[in-house]
Formats: sequence, structure tokens, C-alpha cells
Amino acid sequence: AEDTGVRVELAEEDDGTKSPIALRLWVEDAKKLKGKYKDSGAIEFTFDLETEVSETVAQEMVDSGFFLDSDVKVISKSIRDRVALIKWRRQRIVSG
Amino acid sequence: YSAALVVHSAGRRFIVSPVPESRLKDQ
Repeated sequence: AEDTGVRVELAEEDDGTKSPIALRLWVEDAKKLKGKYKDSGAIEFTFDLETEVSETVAQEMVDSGFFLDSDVKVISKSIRDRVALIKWRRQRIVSG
Repeated sequence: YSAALVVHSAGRRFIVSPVPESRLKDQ
């Protein structure tokens, strides 16, 4: 996937069954963000793979002051890519 | 700094903690 400068990883072991899963997001390359990033560190949150969309949580991060509005797309994309990977991996385990 | 908890009005909890050195971009 395209390097957004933002990393999103699992913050817990994926047992392949739970729909809400803990993720951790942090900025690896602040130069890729449009807005000024104040060093907040790693942000851990729970995301529901079945019912939630990445745009919602990205907007909540902006609302909470972690990022500026101009970066909501990059945050959202970073989360979406990771979520797609988790879902793909689960699908593979189920079908294989 | 230590971990901080930020709760969004929609109810989601964000736990903020320092990024471990080893996870910063070095690859």
C-alpha cells in the first residue's frame, strides 16, 4: 500500500473471531501530513470490523485534537488499509 | 510522558502512549 507516513497496527493478537479489535496508530513521517502534527505518541483505540468505517474514527481523532482536518483523509486511508489487510487475512484463514 | 486517556463525545476511548523507539521509522 501507498506510504501515508502513518502506521496502523494491531494492538492485540487477532484471534480471527472478534469483530471489535484494538488498533494502534502513530505517525512515522510527519512530513507526509498536511497539517502541523503535535507529537501525541501512539493512539490506541477499538475498531469494529463489522460495523464501523475508517472515516468515522479518523474524524473522531480530528475532533479530539490529534490531527488537523486537512489530514482526515490520510488518517482514514491508513486505517482503511490496515482494516482491509486484517479482513483479507481472516478470509484467507477461513477459506484455507 | 505517561499514557493518557481521551474520550470522544461519541464514546470512543483513545489511549495515548509514547511510541517505543523501536517502532519509529528506521527501516
